[in-house]
Amino acid sequence: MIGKHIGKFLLDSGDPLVVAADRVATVRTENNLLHALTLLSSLGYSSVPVLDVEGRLKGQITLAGIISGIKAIPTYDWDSLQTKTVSEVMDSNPGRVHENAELEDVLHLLVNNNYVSVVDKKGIFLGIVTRKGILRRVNRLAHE
Amino acid sequence: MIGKHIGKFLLDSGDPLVVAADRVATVRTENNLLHALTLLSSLGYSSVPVLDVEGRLKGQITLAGIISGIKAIPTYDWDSLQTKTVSEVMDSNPGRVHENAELEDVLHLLVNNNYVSVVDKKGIFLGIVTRKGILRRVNRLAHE
Ligand SMILES: Nc1ncnc2c1ncn2[C@@H]1O[C@@H]2COP(=O)(O)O[C@H]3[C@@H](O)[C@H](n4cnc5c(N)ncnc54)O[C@@H]3COP(=O)(O)O[C@H]2[C@H]1O
Ligand SMILES: Nc1ncnc2c1ncn2[C@@H]1O[C@@H]2COP(=O)(O)O[C@H]3[C@@H](O)[C@H](n4cnc5c(N)ncnc54)O[C@@H]3COP(=O)(O)O[C@H]2[C@H]1O
Repeated sequence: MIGKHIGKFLLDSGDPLVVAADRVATVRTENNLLHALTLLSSLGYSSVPVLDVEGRLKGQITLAGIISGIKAIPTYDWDSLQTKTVSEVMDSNPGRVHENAELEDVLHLLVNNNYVSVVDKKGIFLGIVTRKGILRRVNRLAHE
Repeated sequence: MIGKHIGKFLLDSGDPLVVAADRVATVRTENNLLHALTLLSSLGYSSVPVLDVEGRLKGQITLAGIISGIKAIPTYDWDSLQTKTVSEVMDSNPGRVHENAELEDVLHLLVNNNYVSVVDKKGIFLGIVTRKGILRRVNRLAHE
């Protein structure tokens, strides 16, 4: 029974579970790495979704992935930040769900990811569900 | 009543909630930023705890914090990665709890942090509780 209870509780709360696309920082596949590095470090996000020119989800990029992507001998090749593109270092198979996904699928993906991207049937990016969204609800559940 | 139920459920599970200190990657206050950047990007962690020579928790450092810390005009001052130290860019007030903390305090801190550090009465670092640890249990709760 608690399975159904927690499902209803996690979905019923006032604030929406999905952070809508217009409030999510993203980068494009063809952006250079310096653009992505500056965006991520100035906002303080460790990872953001990667979209193509039509707004479809193509991947996800992390700061760690950018830094590893320019690793060279003896130190990092900082100049290649301006010549390499996001599509060269991104993870092209990020956690994603469709807009009518079951809560259990979302919870399952959030065990190993800080967020999951939400897409429509055509793959257009609609927003993200973050671990914070779920943990805020769990926090409330624990205080009941 | 669910408040007590979820508390008991989150604590009772087989695997420990705390990742012990010997399995947590950390850096020292006096390390240079290049050391921290290489550790974080090669392991893929966005942030790790910062300890002093006696093993006391002194702060937490993020990849975003390292990159912002060497920002200069017109681009980043990559050479300062070898001259600046971790203590110059770390957050010196990271989320922390004592080893006998209430679950509710841990849950509260994990809403806005990917992990919280656990310390003893003298401030010695004992390990971390990660969002994954809590979400793994929530995932199980949802499948009951
Ligand atoms: N600029 C900022 N303002 C306020 N809080 C901040 C913040 N940067 C980080 N945090 C806090 O730290 C947590 C971990 O952030 P992280 O960047 O590793 O991981 C983030 C980031 O990779 C991504 N994310 C969250 N909000 C985003 C947004 N508006 N645009 C793009 N990516 C976002 O989702 C992950 C999980 O986010 P979540 O909210 O669960 O958890 C966030 C949030 O609680
Ligand atoms: N090298 C790796 N191996 C396996 N999974 C990885 C991984 N790097 C990242 N992940 C996955 O991505 C999540 C977010 O990692 P992040 O580095 O932003 O955030 C991490 C990282 O800042 C820190 N962390 C976790 N384990 C650590 C460790 N052994 N040593 C140092 N810091 C750790 O705690 C945060 C939350 O960790 P959590 O496990 O909840 O969540 C992790 C984990 O599910």
